[in-house]
Amino acid sequence: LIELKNITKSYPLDGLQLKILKGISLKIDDGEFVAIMGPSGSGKSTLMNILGCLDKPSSGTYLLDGQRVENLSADELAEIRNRKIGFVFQGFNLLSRTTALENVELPMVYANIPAEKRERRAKEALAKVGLKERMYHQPNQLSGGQQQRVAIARAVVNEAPIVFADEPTGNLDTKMSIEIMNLFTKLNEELKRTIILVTHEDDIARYAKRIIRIVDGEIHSDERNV
Amino acid sequence: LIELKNITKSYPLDGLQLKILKGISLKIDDGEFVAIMGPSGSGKSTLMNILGCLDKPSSGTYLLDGQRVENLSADELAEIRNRKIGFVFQGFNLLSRTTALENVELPMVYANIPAEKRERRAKEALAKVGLKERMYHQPNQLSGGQQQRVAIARAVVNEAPIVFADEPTGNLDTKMSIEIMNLFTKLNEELKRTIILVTHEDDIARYAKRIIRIVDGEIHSDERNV
Ligand SMILES: Nc1ncnc2c1ncn2[C@@H]1O[C@H](COP(=O)(O)OP(=O)(O)OP(=O)(O)O)[C@@H](O)[C@H]1O
Ligand SMILES: Nc1ncnc2c1ncn2[C@@H]1O[C@H](COP(=O)(O)OP(=O)(O)OP(=O)(O)O)[C@@H](O)[C@H]1O
Ligand SMILES: [Mg+2]
Ligand SMILES: [Mg+2]
Repeated sequence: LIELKNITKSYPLDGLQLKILKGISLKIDDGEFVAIMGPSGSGKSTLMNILGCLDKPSSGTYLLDGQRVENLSADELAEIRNRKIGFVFQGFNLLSRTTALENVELPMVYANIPAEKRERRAKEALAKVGLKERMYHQPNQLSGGQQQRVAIARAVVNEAPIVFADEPTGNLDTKMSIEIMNLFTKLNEELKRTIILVTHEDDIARYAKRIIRIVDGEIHSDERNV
Repeated sequence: LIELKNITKSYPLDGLQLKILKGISLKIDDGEFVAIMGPSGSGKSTLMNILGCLDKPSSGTYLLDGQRVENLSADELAEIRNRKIGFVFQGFNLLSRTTALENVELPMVYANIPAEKRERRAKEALAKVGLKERMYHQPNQLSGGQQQRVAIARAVVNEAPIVFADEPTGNLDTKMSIEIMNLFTKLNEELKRTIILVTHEDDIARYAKRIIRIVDGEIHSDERNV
C-alpha cells in the first residue's frame, strides 16, 4: 500500500539546507496498525505530512497504492487525500468560526455527500468521541481535549482507507484515551483500515501491531509489537 | 498565597447559562507544588485561567497574596500577571511571526528588563529546554513539542513567583518530559516558586506534592501526594 524509498526532507535556512529526514525507506501493507515513536523534533510530523500527501519530500520516491505521488501537483495530492486519507493533526487544524459539527462534515462536503447523510454521519462520529453535547460549539468554546476529539471525528468520518493520527491522545485523560484507542482498533480490525499513529506514550503504542522508531530523521528500529 | 471561595464560571449559550465551574474553594500556600487532574472537559483550563488572572469568575472570591482580584480591571490583572505569574498555555499561544528567542524575551520586555540581559536570560532558558539549536526559528518552523518548550521557557524566564502550566508535557517524549519535570522541581525546591500544573498523566502528577482532582466542574479530591 505504502512504499517509501530514500525519502529526504530539508528546509532552507539562512542559505543552508537543514536536513530533517535523512533517507527514510519503509513499506506499510493494507490493514496494518503502525505506531511511530521518537524524540521531540526527530521528524515524525514531517514524515506523517509526506505520507499523508500534505507535503512533498525533497528527494526519494513514494508509491501509494501503486501510484508514484512524490511529484504530483497540489491539486492531484488534494484529490488523493479526499478519496483515501483521514488525517488527525498534532495541532488539530480546526476551522475557527465553524461548529464542531460543520468541522466534522467538511471531508464529506468534498466527497459530495448529500447534506442529510453528512449531518447524520457527523453526529454519529461526534457521539463516538463523546461530544454529543458539544456539537454546536466552535473550537474556541471547546477544551483542548474536545478540540482534539473533533479532529479525530473529522479524520474517521469519511471512511478513508488510511488514517494518519499525529499524537491523537496528547490532550486526553486515560479513560478517554482508551476509548479513542478502542475506536482505532475497531476501525483497523473490523473495518480493515490502515492506521498509522504517532505517539509519545508506550501505553498508546501498545495498541499497534508494529512500532517504528525515528531518531534524528532516520529509522532506528522497526519491530513487530508482541 | 492563593485562596478561592465558591468560584463559579458559566458561559451564555443559546440564551441559557452553561455552568462550567460549580463552586470551587481551595487554598494554595507559597512554595507548594500542586497537580490538577481530571477528565477532558471537566474545567481544568477554565480554573487555571482564573487562577492565572487571565479570566474572571462568574461569582465567588479570589484572594491572591492578600489582594481581592476577582473584580479587577483588565489592566490591573495584566499588571499582576506581569509581576507575579508565568503561564504555560495548553495551546502554547506563541506569537507567530516572531522567533523562539523573541517569544521568550516578551515577558521581560513588559518588565522593562534591558535588552542585553533579556537576550542572555532568554538564551539560557531556551538552552535549559534543549532548544539552543532552534532559537531563531519561528513557531511554524518548530515541531509541536519544540513549540511547547518555547512556551515553557517563556513562562519561567521572568522569575515569576507562581508558575501555572497547563499540560506542559503533552507533546513531549518521555526523556524530554523528565527533563521538564526536573526543571519544575528545581524551580520549586531551590528557587521556592509555587508550581501549579495540569496533567493527564500519573507519571507527571507524581512530581507534585499534592493532587487536586476536578470532575464536572467540582473538586472531587484534594490529597497530599505520598
Ligand atoms: N467559550 C465557551 N463557551 C461555552 N463553553 C465553553 C467555553 N469555553 C469552554 N467551554 C466548555 O467548558 C468546559 C471546560 O473546558 P476546559 O477547557 O476548562 O476543560 P479541561 O478540563 O481543560 O479539558 P481538557 O483536558 O480537554 O483540556 C468544556 O466542556 C468546554 O466545552
Ligand atoms: N519550516 C521549517 N523550517 C525549518 N525547520 C523546520 C521546519 N519545520 C520543522 N522544522 C524542524 O524539523 C524538525 C522535525 O520537526 P517535526 O515536526 O517533524 O518533529 P516531531 O518529531 O513531530 O516532533 P514533536 O514530537 O515535538 O512533535 C524539528 O527539529 C523542527 O525544528
Ligand atoms: Mg510532531
Ligand atoms: Mg484544558
